[in-house]
Amino acid sequence: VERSTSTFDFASYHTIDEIYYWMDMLVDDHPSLVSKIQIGQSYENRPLYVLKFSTGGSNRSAIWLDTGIHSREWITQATGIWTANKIAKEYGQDPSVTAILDSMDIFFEIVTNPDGFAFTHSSNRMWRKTRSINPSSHCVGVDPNRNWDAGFGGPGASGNPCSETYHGPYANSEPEVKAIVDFVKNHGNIKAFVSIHSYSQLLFYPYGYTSTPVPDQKELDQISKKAVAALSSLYGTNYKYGSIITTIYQASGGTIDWTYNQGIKYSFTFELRDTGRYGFLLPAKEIVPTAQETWLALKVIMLHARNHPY
Amino acid sequence: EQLFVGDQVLRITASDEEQITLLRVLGEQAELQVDFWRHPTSPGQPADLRVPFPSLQAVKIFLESNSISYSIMIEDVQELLDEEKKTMTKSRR
Repeated sequence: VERSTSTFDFASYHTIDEIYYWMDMLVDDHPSLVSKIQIGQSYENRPLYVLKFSTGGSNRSAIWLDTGIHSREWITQATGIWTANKIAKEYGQDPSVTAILDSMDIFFEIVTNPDGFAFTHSSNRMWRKTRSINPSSHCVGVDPNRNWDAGFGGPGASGNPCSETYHGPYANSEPEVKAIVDFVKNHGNIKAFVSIHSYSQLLFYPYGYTSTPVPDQKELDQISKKAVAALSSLYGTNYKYGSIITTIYQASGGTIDWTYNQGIKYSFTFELRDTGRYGFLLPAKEIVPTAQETWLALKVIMLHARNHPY
Repeated sequence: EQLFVGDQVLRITASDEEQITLLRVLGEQAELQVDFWRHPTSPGQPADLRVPFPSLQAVKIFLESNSISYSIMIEDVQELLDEEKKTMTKSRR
């Protein structure tokens, strides 16, 4: 068992128990900055934890980050741990992190799909979806990134419960999704929302469910360009960016389409690296470089949100 | 625990829209139990497909008979999983 955040091995993959234990250690190490809140429970009753980074104030404008909504994308959860640690360590050291946290809160959900993640560690490393039972089918789980109320059930999602992109019986049917929806609505002051996935080295902004460009397309495109340039500056990792539908394919019911439609202008999704043709089986030695380069892009987005209030 | 011995991940590059459509059809054949890690998007862009060992021959014949180019991205998925597990155990120690 890891004993402190300073001896935690960030260059290794960890189970959900280890990650949850580490979150408690991070809170213990930074009690005046980091707290842990529970925003709900998963289908199998695992707690849905969010780390809150705050230097005070009441209902400040906020940035949301999440990793690992597709459980088999282990590099995202691992990047999440490294990033959360970085935020805590850099406050008071890095001027941009300090500036962000002096005026905004950051909420960070490191394991967005804990049931699926636990299942990837115990039974099926390749599991992608949630673990909810579909009454009409022998197939288990819903793709939580097709379950949001944004073009729900449209093209780019499947109505077949056996498909990896099954959208579920209705929007927000998955408690893992509903918990975030309720949190975002109740908070009411989230200004940036970044959902991190892997792999294929892309940075997206909305939309995925329609080819109609978002009204803020120009600004989001410029931020993406800057973020990708910052990311690539570290190790030369090649990223593409653009709207979901124009860059990869039509996908309905996606996270950031919903957040954008809720009024969160700075809504982005990452697909992290696979520079070595490993796909979801990225070797652990690539965790830290991946997190380091992603951090540079995240800072661009977070700083932009901080410097451009709306 | 599900094992993936002999499963391969193929990196497939469709040259036109017709081949992309064929790949989508391939993905919908439930009996093959293939799993797109990276979906086919546009001509020239790679798609990554995990193919269970028992379906490998059928999938490769399908690709070759339709002149869809591919390479083997991961030779044996289970080998990588074993390596991953070993690294985690070492880290815990």
